Amino acid sequence: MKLTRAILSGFKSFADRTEFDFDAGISCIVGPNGCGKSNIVDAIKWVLGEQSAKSLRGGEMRDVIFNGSTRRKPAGMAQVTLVFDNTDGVLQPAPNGEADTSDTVAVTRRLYRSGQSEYLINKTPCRLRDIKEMFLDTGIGAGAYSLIEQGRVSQLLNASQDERRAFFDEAA
Amino acid sequence: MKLTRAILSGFKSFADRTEFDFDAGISCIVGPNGCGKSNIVDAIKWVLGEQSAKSLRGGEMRDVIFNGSTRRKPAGMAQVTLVFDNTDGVLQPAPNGEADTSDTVAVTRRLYRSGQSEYLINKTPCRLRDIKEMFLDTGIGAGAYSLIEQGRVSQLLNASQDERRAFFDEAA
Amino acid sequence: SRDRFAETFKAVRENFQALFRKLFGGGKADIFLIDPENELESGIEIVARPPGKELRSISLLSGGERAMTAIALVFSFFQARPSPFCVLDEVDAPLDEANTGRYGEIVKEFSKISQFIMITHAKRTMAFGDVLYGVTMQEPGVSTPVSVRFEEAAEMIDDQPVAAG
Amino acid sequence: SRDRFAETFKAVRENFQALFRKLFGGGKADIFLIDPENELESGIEIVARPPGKELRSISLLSGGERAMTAIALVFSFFQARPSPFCVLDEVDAPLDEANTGRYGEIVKEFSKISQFIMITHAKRTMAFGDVLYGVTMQEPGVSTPVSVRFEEAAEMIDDQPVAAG
Ligand SMILES: Nc1ncnc2c1ncn2[C@@H]1O[C@H](COP(=O)(O)OP(=O)(O)OP(=O)(O)O)[C@@H](O)[C@H]1O
Ligand SMILES: Nc1ncnc2c1ncn2[C@@H]1O[C@H](COP(=O)(O)OP(=O)(O)OP(=O)(O)O)[C@@H](O)[C@H]1O
Ligand SMILES: [Mg+2]
Ligand SMILES: [Mg+2]
Repeated sequence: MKLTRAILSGFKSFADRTEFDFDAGISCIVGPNGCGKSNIVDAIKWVLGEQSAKSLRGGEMRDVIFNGSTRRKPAGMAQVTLVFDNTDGVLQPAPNGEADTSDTVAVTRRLYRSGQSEYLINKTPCRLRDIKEMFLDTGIGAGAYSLIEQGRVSQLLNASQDERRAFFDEAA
Repeated sequence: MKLTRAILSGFKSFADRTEFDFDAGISCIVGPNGCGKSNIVDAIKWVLGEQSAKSLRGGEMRDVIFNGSTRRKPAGMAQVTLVFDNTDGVLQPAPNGEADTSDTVAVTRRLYRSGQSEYLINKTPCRLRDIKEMFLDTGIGAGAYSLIEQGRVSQLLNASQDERRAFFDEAA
Repeated sequence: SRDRFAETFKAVRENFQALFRKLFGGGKADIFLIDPENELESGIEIVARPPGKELRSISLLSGGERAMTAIALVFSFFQARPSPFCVLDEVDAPLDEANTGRYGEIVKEFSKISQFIMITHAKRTMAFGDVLYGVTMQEPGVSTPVSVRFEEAAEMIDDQPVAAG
Repeated sequence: SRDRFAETFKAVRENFQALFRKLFGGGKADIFLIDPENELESGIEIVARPPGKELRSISLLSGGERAMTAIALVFSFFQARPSPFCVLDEVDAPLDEANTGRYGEIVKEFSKISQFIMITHAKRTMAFGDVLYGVTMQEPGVSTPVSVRFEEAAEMIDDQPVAAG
């Protein structure tokens, strides 16, 4: 299973549809303070099932929808899609319980300003739990050690003995 | 009032007596990770009256005494002296209630491994409170905004409304 | 006393509004009492809007934006009630090059009234220093001072691009 | 299950002991159960001793030493149970040049088994990237991608020593 593409649209500061093609072993994302780099990390967490607005640095989930700039109106919806090459069959997508055997797996999450959410696996509408279950045991998914947010590295050492245990249980 | 010198001896990683002459407008302290830069900040906090071991990154106050390396034995005592040019008379040292009118004010704090502490103003033994009272209203002293520890800058924004108020009251 | 708090708060607030605009090249920020009727106990709220952006929770600001906002706040206090010296330990860690330069400039400006001691790994910040103090651990576990000139420091930490792959 | 926990913990522990030594060029570190009799609920303790230094509380470690220790821990998990990709957001912020290089090297080694995405401001870290993605805000408040080559990135953040005074 390989991450091949990330598409952000109306997500936080990514007002316009923006595509990132990932295929390299090591990709570096660079740019000035406040340009949107950590927002990409938030987008990946979000589409993988993050349900805590606080964990996405907001107060409520609606905070992830582009809410305008001095020149632009707010967006009506936020959408993120991650595309995976699944030739090795590690992912076993089953939107609504129906197995999907394609070599490519695209996961999409949408949030409308009304509060309504939509989830899709390979363009098939599904539930959030279908997405989360698909990534179970792959080591990816909100809360895993495969995603280290800005400033979090020091927290790993500050944690109490029990917090460290909780982190371990989640990761193991 | 100007800080002119800092002398560390047996304080944390400064096993040997080490002197820093400060007179410039802007001094930069540089060096690799773990070489002792933040320990200098701890030394300044400590001699100005810091009583919280946790605030000095330790578990107990004795943790500030050089406790050995693979080649050296632990030190028996930690000592820090700060020397100030007091020509403008901002500081009004009064060790044990006796006014001292010198142009130079040296403040020393010692901690022995036995747990015994000693405090001196211009070589006159005094109490810790004499040192703290001398720095009252100068804007310096543990807890003030004049000393920003590593990693603390983000905490200023993370603080709750009441914590921010507490910080303000302390500083004002 | 209550008057002193009100007076200091007013000064810090005005400084903060101005310093934020200066550090961000625009935008708007403020600190205010949650409960102005209860000056003695009221908590303090902070809002910040970088230029060109809409006002939103400060939790949504980037790491570097938060650091610059905090720097503006610290120097607002400082400007209201200057201390004889100020120690800043790796405050520039989350800053990009441009912001590192602005941080150095504001320290330089305030160094006219007080002494500043900055601990840093950034060459650009070091360049603002009048004097550099090096610390090293030649003998493991034991800190020793080492005299450093800027050119040496710059070289010592110079980014030699490591060939990828 | 209890066996899986014990097995995973054993692997992570061994990885951590080795990776720490590798990242620090020596020294010693360990993680262990506070209460080995109570495997199901026991908290986990961590100790670390950089080379040449005595063992003391990890709270006394420097900012950069703590970051390198945490990096060793994260990669110990990763080595035990690799995920297909790993995102690291400004993990190198507190690191000096030498440690930034070691961080890049360990990411490079692990990139043989997984994809890595690193967000960074450090030229030296960028040099480890096979591909660089630039993000910018030409229009205030709106993020847009920008293609970047390493030489451009290096130049864009090149430390031009600013004349002091
Ligand atoms: N819903 C939203 N709509 C528009 N902009 C938003 C939204 N949520 C957050 N932002 C903006 O995104 C910016 C933060 O972006 P991000 O945290 O990705 O920066 P960064 O590139 O990681 O910077 P740094 O290098 O400082 O960490 C902030 O200026 C914030 O105001
Ligand atoms: N009592 C002590 N005796 C000897 N060494 C000590 C003592 N207390 C702390 N140290 C050592 O001092 C070192 C930390 O120094 P310090 O925090 O000043 O580093 P630093 O130069 O600020 O590094 P960084 O750039 O990573 O922040 C640690 O390695 C720690 O083990
Ligand atoms: Mg960021
Ligand atoms: Mg430090």
